[in-house]
Amino acid sequence: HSSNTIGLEAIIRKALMGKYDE
Amino acid sequence: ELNQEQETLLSYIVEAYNKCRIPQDMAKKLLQDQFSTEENFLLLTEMATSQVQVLVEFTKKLPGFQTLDHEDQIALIKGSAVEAMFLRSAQIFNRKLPQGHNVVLEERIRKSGISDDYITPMFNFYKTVGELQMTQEEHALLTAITILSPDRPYIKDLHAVEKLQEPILNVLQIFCKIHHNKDPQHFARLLGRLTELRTLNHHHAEMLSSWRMN
Repeated sequence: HSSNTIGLEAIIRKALMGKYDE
Repeated sequence: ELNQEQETLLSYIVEAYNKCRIPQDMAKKLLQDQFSTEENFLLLTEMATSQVQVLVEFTKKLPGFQTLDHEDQIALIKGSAVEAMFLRSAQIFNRKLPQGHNVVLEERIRKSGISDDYITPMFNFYKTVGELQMTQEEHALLTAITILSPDRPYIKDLHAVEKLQEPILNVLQIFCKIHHNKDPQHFARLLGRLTELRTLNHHHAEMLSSWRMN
């Protein structure tokens, strides 16, 4: 579970920084 | 009636929500029918990642969100991502999809290795959402309300989040009065789905661990 939470947070942080912006 | 400010808020949120789509090629992959359990697991994982990215894009457009403390922004999305995704899945499941697509999707989920103990409440939730016959506006507003819930873990400035959520709740309430004047309980029913979402969220962590074990 904890590794999943870290995974989710990492995706959110990257997305918030606009790393997935097209 | 909605005042001008509320109209603007509504159209802004709906417009942002309409842009909330996972890439087409990924959606297509979901409907290809040859898949092993392992491929299914990978595909559903990839889908979840994509949905989170789309969700973040939507959230960034919610009025005032980017003025919140950065760590609070992360805590809000982290706390609500699963609920927002369940809500989104419910909307997709209740749409009139082309012939047979629902069956393929449902089969894919049922064969993903997730225990029936978790699958059954999830499909029940989809059903109860379907019965509400929610409009796109209601979906957009309810998703925004879910994301901007001040009572998530690790939120420092609850008041700032409340201030963003409240006007959206007001818009939803008025919208329900206008469009469901025959059902005065409609707004309450929508909020009832939020409680159900909390339960699904709670079980989600357990569901993931059982899935991984399998």
